[in-house]
Amino acid sequence: MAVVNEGALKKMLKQYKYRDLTVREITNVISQYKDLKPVMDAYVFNDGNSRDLVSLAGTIPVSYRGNVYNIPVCLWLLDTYPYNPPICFVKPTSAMMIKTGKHIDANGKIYLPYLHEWKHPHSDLYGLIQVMIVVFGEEPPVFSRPTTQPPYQAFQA
Amino acid sequence: LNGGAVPSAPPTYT
Repeated sequence: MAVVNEGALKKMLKQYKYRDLTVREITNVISQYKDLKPVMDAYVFNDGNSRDLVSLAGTIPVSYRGNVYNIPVCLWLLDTYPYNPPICFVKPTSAMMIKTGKHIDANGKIYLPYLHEWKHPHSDLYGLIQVMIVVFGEEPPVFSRPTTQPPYQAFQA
Repeated sequence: LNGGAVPSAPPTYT
């Protein structure tokens, strides 16, 4: 994966209010979860406004019924991070479908008490990902789509 | 995913 050095990250997050805290957390998390990486992109809010924000995008390893799956997620950090929780989504590939439930809506947005009760410094990205791994290990947010069926053929009498 | 792990998901639930 791409090597992201702290200097580059600091430059990327220049509009973040608590840049040093944010950079430190991102650096820590991507060193532990090597399939996540920071990406700068436009985040579109519900009101239609968009803003360039950093997200941690990639996969987290989730163990479900004895197998490990690389669940694709995207964690957006507001420029007020860590004083506001990340906005988190599961990002199904075309071969997957979202399983909506208590923790996941039809858009893939992730809802967790950990996010709802987010409070710096008790809450952080590392803790959040650990909670996700536990919760998703009980109830996966995505499943594989059934393999394509052969074309339908009518019964012939 | 630029060299990251290949995303995967459990088989379809019934």
